[in-house]
Amino acid sequence: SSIVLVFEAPVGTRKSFDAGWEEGHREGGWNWNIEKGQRIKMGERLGYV
Amino acid sequence: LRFALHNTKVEWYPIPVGLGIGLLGLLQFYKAQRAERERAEREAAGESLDFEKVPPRPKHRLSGPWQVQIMSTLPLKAMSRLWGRFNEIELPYYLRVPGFKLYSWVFGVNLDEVAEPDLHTYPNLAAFFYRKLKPGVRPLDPDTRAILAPSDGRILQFGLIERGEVEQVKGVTYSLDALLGAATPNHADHTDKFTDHQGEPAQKNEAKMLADAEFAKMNGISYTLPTLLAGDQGGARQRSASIDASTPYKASAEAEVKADLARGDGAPWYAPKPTSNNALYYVVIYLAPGDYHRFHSPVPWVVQSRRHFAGELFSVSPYLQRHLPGLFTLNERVALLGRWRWGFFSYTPVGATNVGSIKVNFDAELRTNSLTTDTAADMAAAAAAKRGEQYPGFVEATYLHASRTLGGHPLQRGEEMGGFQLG
Repeated sequence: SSIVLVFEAPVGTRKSFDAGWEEGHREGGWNWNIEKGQRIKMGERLGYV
Repeated sequence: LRFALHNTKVEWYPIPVGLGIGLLGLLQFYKAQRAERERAEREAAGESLDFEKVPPRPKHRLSGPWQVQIMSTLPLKAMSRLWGRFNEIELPYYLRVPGFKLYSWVFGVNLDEVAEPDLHTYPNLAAFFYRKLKPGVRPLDPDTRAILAPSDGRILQFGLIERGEVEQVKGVTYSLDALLGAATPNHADHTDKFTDHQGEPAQKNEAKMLADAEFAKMNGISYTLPTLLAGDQGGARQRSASIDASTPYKASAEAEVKADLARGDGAPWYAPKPTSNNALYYVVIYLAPGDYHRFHSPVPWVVQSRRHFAGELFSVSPYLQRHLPGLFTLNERVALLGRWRWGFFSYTPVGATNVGSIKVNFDAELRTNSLTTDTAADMAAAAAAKRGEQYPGFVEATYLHASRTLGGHPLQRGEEMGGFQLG
């Protein structure tokens, strides 16, 4: 069995890497906290706005 | 004879499993061909549609290696139902603990997390499979900006949806329309029809909903997914819910969701969100046989409708996902559609051969992997074909009257929504 989530979220603006943010971080937008193939448990974060 | 019996060496050889699968596939292939021939003959003779003998929905012609081709000819849903029945057989008391411990060892179940530590209390594998966990073993991430994992599992895919397409595996994509359905049955007359269904048996209700869907489809009144994303709730709000009358009203959930939605940009939740800076994202989570199989709400949101796609029940193992394009758009699934603070939100549990039953706690009338709903879908498909139209592929029901102010069923962060059951 599988679960597919499709959702709308703000894109935000890319924050400079030099500013101390992790690469790909988007300020005010959606950011993932997962990797492909990763084991995850209910309640852990997939990402955040 | 005695000499022969005592002195003849007997050797046993297993019949290859592939031979058995091939035979079943061949029989199913001939059966499908015969049904198709009979249907063509009936059509040629100009017979009217007989709902007592509804032809099954035509199966998709699948591309892929021979294993996939053979699998597509098998009666997967019947096999899944049989598997479910088998697992509901009560196990002898003294076999339960060793049996469940063996299962846990093979599939990696952590028995320390199980809510009921006495394994004797689970009468069969189906009950153990749908086990609850101890309170507190799955703490929710404290960051309220986060989307939480809805279940235990493995992340298969995630990313941004571009041009309305979702990537299943690398290089294989399917459209969002195919996954969630495009046209939404929607008509002002719908309200009365749905409201009249209160308290009726599920089977009758399902058939009526099908009739409603057909009615709306016939009248060509619908809105597309982009319209839904843009926040056009006008038509949708005219539809009415009847399907969760058994669900108690939850003031706390409503208050939490309402407060959270209002935080988005200060506008009321139902106001169209500015979509210019928004995008659609997706994530696919695979639940292995040993995983906890109940699923939860990842955010505070409002479920406005559900679409039941009575499709096939292929395995969703990573192997088949690599070899069967559009697997998620073929399998039986329940797409729950609604809104969260940033706009559109959908949650789609997809069934598989061994785990064919999808349960949604607040939808008592939903029946998945059921012969009744399959027949109802076949009827709708046949009726649509008779009118020369394309069957939309799903039956839709709405929850718009489930809440006093939100126009849907509110769900709290981390709240249990339902689960997958064996067979």
